[in-house]
Amino acid sequence: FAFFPGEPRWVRSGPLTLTYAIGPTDAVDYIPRAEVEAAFRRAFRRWASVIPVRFEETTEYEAADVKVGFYSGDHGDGEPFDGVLGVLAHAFSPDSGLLHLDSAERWAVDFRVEGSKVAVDLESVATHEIGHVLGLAHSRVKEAVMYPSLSPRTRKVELRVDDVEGVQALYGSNPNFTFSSLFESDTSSAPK
Amino acid sequence: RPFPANQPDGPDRSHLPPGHRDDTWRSFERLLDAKRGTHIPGIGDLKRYFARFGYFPSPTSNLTDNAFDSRFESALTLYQTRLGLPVTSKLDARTLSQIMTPRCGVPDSVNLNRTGGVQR
Repeated sequence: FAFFPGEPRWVRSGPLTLTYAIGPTDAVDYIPRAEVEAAFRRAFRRWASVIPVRFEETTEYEAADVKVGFYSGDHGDGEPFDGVLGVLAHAFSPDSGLLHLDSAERWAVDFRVEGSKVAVDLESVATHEIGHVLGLAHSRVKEAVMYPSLSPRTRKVELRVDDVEGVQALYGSNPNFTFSSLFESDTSSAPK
Repeated sequence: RPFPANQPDGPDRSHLPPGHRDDTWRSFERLLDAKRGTHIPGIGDLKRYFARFGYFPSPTSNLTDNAFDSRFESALTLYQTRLGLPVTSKLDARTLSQIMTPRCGVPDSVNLNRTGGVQR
């Protein structure tokens, strides 16, 4: 795992609760908004299960700590999106809270329903980008969620030991978390 | 000289992933098996790709020429190391496949200030 320069992280007095809001989903109107929300809910829950951080969904976009949005091309942050495939999404380190998805992609929440050869799993990308929002940079571990690339029609949502150790180095461990709850194959290679 | 990509005896492309006509980085497949000392149309685009994702020290360097030079080789070697690929310092099929795979826009280098909007 790796961090951004200076190892920025979210800091609050008392228990850390971050609000998040999802902007308009008109650009992906082929997916019901409720399913987009559900994918992000699962992605946030995964990270929350390993660190002492709560995520609360809000409809107040401007006031939210984490702002999720679908954008295309040049959308004003100096990192324009590039159309189909290529760059899928990006997010910014703490405490920016910006998480942007390229609306030119064919996003999918269920590959049994979405037949496109270039479909990209929304939940996998959401889980990865939330890692950036929390302060993780890219990992060299190919199996890790924080590895930088993801092939079309591929799902990678489960946190691996590398992801967990990285985020716990920033925030500590969720008292309810045990490494045995990760994949058996993953825990067998855990260094600690 | 032009890379003999379309000749019958050209590079073996069987290890490259199936493409899509709209794929942003599909054109990089023409660079298969390129190595130091060659000039190939498209290397300049790949230099800009490497600069964008943190493999050239300065994004303001001249990245427009198509020379597979020592600086490009260093960037390629660093890319192969960081992405857990066999370090061949060549644009082999496995490396090109990784380059063409869709990815996150956050640079891989954690040492550059432009990484992930730290400055924003």
